[in-house]
Amino acid sequence: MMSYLRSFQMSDPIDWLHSSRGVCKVDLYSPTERREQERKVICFVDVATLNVEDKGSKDAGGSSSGGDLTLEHLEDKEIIVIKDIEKKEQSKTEGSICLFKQAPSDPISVLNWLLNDLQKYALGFQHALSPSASNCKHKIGDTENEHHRYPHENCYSVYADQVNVDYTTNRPQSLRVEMTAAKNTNNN
Amino acid sequence: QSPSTPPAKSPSTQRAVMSPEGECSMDDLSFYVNRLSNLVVQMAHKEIKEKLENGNKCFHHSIYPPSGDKGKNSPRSAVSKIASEMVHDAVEITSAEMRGTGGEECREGGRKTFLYSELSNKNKGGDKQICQKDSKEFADSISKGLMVYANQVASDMMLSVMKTLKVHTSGKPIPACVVLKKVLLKHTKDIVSDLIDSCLKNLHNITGVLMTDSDFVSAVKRNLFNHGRQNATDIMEAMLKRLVSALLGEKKDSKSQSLLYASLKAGSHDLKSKNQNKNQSLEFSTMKAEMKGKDKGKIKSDQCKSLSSAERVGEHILKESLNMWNQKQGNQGKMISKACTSREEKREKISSSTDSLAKDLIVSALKLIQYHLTQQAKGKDSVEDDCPSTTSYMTQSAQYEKSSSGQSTKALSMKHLESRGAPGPSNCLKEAQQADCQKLDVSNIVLTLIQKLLSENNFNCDDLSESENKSTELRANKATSMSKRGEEQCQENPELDFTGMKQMNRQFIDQLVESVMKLCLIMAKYSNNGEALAELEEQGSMANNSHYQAGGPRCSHDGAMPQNFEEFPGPEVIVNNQCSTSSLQKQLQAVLQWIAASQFNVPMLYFMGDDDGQLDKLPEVSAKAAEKGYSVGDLLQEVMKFAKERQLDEAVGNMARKQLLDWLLTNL
Repeated sequence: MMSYLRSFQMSDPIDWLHSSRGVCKVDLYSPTERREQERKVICFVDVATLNVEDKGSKDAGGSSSGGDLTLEHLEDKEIIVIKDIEKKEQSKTEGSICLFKQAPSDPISVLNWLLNDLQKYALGFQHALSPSASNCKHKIGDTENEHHRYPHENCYSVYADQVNVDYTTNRPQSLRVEMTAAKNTNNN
Repeated sequence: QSPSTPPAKSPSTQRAVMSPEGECSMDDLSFYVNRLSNLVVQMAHKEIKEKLENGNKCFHHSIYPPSGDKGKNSPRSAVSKIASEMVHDAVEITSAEMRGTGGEECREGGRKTFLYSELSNKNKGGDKQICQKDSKEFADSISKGLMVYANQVASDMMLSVMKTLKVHTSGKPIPACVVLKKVLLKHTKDIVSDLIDSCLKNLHNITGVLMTDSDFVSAVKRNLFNHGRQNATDIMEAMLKRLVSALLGEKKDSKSQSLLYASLKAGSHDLKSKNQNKNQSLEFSTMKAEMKGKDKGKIKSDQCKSLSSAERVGEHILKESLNMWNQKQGNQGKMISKACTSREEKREKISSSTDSLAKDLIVSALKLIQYHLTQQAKGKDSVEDDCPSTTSYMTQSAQYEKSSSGQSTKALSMKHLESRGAPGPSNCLKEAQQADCQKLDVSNIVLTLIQKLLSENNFNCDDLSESENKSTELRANKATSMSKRGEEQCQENPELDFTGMKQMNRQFIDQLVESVMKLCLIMAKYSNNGEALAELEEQGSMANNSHYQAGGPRCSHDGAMPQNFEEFPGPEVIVNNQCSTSSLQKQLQAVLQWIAASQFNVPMLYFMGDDDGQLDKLPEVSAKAAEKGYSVGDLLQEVMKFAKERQLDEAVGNMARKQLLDWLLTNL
């Protein structure tokens, strides 16, 4: 699967409507059923509902200042993937936060906004599942602005040394994002 | 004189004794008249007492009331009046008869008068006494009277018997035993009828009481059930035997047997044809012996009750055909020695059974898949001539067919893959070419598997090669080993065990069906997609590599098919949506994420943080979609349908619609 993911590029158009891929199984996560298996936690956060703490806002602002990223100016098709690569060593869980801005549902073209959302979720999955081979891995500390935004993919990745996300919380208002390591990366 | 006075003391008896010559008839008559009058009086007395007792009235009156008091007593009781008249009439008749018999009857009349006067005097003291005796004493007196009456009756009966013993018919005395028998019969009839009546009454009462007793009823039911259960097993066994015999075509035999038996029964009544009877009994004995033999056979066949009726029929047909074949061969020993080698002929005889049909079906399916793969490969070959390492499996299959060196297809495949595994620097640099090569490799594997299945199990496929591959990695080899084991057993045991052979065939067919089903599933799933075979290969390699491999292109062409497509390991992907959206938006978001995850081959997607239960039905929807074979495109189109319908409803103003998951559950 990894090789396929590796060969798969988001720039490649996915014919969602005619995809013959079989659907996977879905279940609700229960923390009691802990197995010794590699986990990927993908947290999709709509920036419209994001309530970042001050420090996080500053960090985010700091990172955005360095990378010319402002969440306010995030376009509908854009997504920011924040990964925590440090936590992988602590446990088998690897987490990713996908910040995206939801596209308004266009009443005329249902297909458009469906595909738009699908594209964003696909980006999130791609980054979460294949961090090393991602074509959209631009650290915040990169100096050249043209690398921050991939021209063909409306996504950014933030590789932070420490990303604390309260996964267990259910209320989006209490979501706490800290990207302190991102600043360090920027400094480095 | 009391009624219980012995009759020997009666005057008639004395007279009879006194004049024994020729006057016995008169004495007898007087004696019987006397007795009759006594009986009548006693009966009247008894009847009166009974009526008095039934009426619960305690009044006493004289049997012979004075004529002057008749008017006074008349309103007392009609019963007593009637009884008095009856007694009076009886006495008058008796006295008149007595008078007619002569002067000596006057003594008897005086005696009668004494009797009735005695009774009258006895009752005089109690005349006009009402309720002076208590009811108990009265009942005692009645019972005593009844006992006296019964004794009298009994003594009369015995007397009549003794008297009758002297009766002569035409000068000869009737044997005493005959008379006694008649008398006793008359009495016993009455007694027996009374006994039966009383017994029935008692039985009715007892059963009436018992049937209302629930314990008794349950005990009776339990006993009936126990007995019935034992009988039911016998009945069921008999029915099963009959059914088996009907299925085995023994109906005619049984019919003829029954006809034979009926004719035998009819003939047995004909007393004239004794010789015929002898013949029939002989026939019947032989028939019984035949039936016993058949029953034994049936008992033997009942040991394999697990076989269905159709299987029994098939087995029977097989045995019959073998018997016929034996007869044709004429040499049984020769047949036994050649039994194992003539397996092909026997298989032809099984052709009518379902097993052979299943085999034909499987072979057809395998051939179809083979044809499909061949056609697909032809199309690919025309495109990919620039990839020298990609040997088309048509060529490869031709090699298989031509190869007589005993090199296994597995080895060939491995050799082919190894040759592909070390590509030249100028050949497989492009990733697309590599992917195409991988597709063809998987096609080779599938084709090899089909060829193995077709060739190693000795199907009548002339176009297939006879390569004997004894690899144990594939599942088909299990069937092969089983069939070979069957052959060995067959060689060891000269008598063919057809039950074992059928079981072996069944297991073999089950495995074949399983393999074909998987192959069909693969073909259906991946035939229309260009990337499918590559994905199949990926899944196959993932079955062997449980963890991600960080770098380098993987060429794990081990030739193994994916054992279980559902259980390929991978990361446990957990999605946590932190969006304060509406219920519909949340469901839509989850469904779209599910679609995206499916596109990326996420094996299992978990949703975290659904405390409000919005996504409770999502696992159900996914299970249904997976069960019905929905693809990502199909699911997306369903979502689009839902969204469009919702938009239309919103435009109309109808907002009461189902949620997305409910809608999918209904429409998938």
